[in-house]
Amino acid sequence: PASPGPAAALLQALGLREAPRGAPTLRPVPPVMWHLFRRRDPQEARVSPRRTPPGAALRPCHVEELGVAGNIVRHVLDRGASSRPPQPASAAGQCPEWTVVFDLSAVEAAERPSRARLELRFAAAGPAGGWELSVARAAEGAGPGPVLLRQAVPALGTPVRAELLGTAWARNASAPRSLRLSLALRPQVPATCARLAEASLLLVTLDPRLCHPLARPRR
Amino acid sequence: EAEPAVGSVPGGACRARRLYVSFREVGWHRWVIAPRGFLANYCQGQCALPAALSGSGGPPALNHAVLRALMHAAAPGAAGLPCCVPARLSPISVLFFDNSDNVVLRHYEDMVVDECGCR
Repeated sequence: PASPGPAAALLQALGLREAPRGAPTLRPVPPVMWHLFRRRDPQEARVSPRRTPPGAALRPCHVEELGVAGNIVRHVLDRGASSRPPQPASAAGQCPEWTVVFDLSAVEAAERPSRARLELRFAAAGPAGGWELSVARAAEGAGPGPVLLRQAVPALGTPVRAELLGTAWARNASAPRSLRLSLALRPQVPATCARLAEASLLLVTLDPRLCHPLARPRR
Repeated sequence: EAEPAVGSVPGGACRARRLYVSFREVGWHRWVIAPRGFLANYCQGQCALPAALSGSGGPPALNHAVLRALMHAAAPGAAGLPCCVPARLSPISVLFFDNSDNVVLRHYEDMVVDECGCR
């Protein structure tokens, strides 16, 4: 933690709690974050105007691609991945459930979430026939809570996305310090179970101290 | 890199001058993914008449800065010249790693000087 004084003020202005250590080793930058950056960066847009149609001034504190207000976008990786057994034991005939954990301690209490998109990548496309994804909150050391979100999943070849805001995450609630979810994917027809390769959360927040309050979506 | 100012007194009328900020030079390059730096620019130049009259693109306007420049011309000791400051700024977005290994895209307002004016 920075000693009080100009360094702390600078870090706070940057939206950081302490001086950043530096680039983590094996953490590639997700393509979605590059895409959002290239669309937002006015100087990048000046360099390659083809990305931004002329006159399309980007609204401050708005993420055009995701259609929501926000001035901070975070791509958060599941913390539970490292501790997850390769294929958790499952009751006979039942496909395994997974617990994913997202560390949100970097999100400040003043920030208002405007989008929380869960993204799941599976190891193999799996047989056709469709699946059903269910999402529940999971307390530390306890079993899964009630199912908060059910979603049909036609295929596993592409990332499976689920919007959590308004279901697994109350719309006006500020970010919890960590978000633990229990996921289950059930095949519609008897099939081999899927294997979760990666879970991530794309979180958009708006800091009202730096932006106008959450603008109501236009009618 | 900055455009060299002429002599001690900033040369020429008040205007935006080129200033490229390299994140490597400020020691942020290890955690900032992109951009590597950006054109921040800066304001410098005289705000005496008639420079003080030049509004941002529109017709010259009588305002506080013009009166101060006029006063300075009539009685230099009365009050200093108006200041050459940013009149229009634009934001940048920075992509970086935070200490929780999240990849963060954050929008920072008022980071680039697009236009300067006498105030």
